[in-house]
Amino acid sequence: MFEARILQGSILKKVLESIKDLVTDANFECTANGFALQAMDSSHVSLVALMLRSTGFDHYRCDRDVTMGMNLLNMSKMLKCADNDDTITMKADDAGDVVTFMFENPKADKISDFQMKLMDIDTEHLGIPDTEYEATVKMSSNEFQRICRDLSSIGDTVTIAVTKDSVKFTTSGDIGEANITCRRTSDGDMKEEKVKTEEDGEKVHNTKSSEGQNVDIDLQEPVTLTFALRYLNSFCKATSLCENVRLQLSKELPVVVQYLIEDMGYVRFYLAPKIEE
Amino acid sequence: YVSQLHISSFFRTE
Repeated sequence: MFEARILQGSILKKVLESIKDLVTDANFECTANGFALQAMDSSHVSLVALMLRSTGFDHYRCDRDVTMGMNLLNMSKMLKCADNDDTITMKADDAGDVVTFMFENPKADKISDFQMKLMDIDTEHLGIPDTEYEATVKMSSNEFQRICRDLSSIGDTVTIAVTKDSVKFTTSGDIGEANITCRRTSDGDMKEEKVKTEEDGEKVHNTKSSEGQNVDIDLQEPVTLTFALRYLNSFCKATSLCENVRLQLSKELPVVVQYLIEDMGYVRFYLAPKIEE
Repeated sequence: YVSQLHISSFFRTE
């Protein structure tokens, strides 16, 4: 028996929206640790890894490991029927061929359940080694989305160059070229900003993207890599999950684009670089 | 000429 109840159903809805255009069918692995997914896009250029830890759910029960193969477009259709403030419960029997999504509104006076057929998906599971990356960039997820969107109107690929003081995004196309440089902001800017207001004294709030780029760089070695913007734009569909995005880069390795999911886990996207031959 | 690498060439199959 698998049963997982998430109070903030909007998180699950957002997660699905962020991956459903990249991956068609995927196996969700339900274990005592949590609800996880690893899948490649159809071209095998990128990979998504999702982890929703059991401790982040309001209720979680997993008697034995279950693999649930789902069509993500169909799953998204079902989750779209849940309101953002609904609680969502997923249920499946160990040997069953359906998953049930149950939605409850905050007043608990409307309860819906949707059953979706599971599928057998034959897929290879890839081992992702722990890697020390040469460059780690943390920046506003809104800014990253904006940069990828803006550059994709000029070119198809982006070259990301990280130095200790800045991260530079470059593209070129038929109409010309573009460079966007985000300077590393001073220490501590990424965390929290203290704002003094007259009424309530000192108030702590997260910095908004409008106040700057909030770029934090951890660098072992300067790195320059080129990626297809189409995929990065797809990853940016996860923007609403987290205020910040973390990019990890190393020479000739896939970039890792990570969005943390508050108190629950993460969605990580891996994208293989383009190389000049 | 720029070519796109594949993700499976970086991570081994388990």
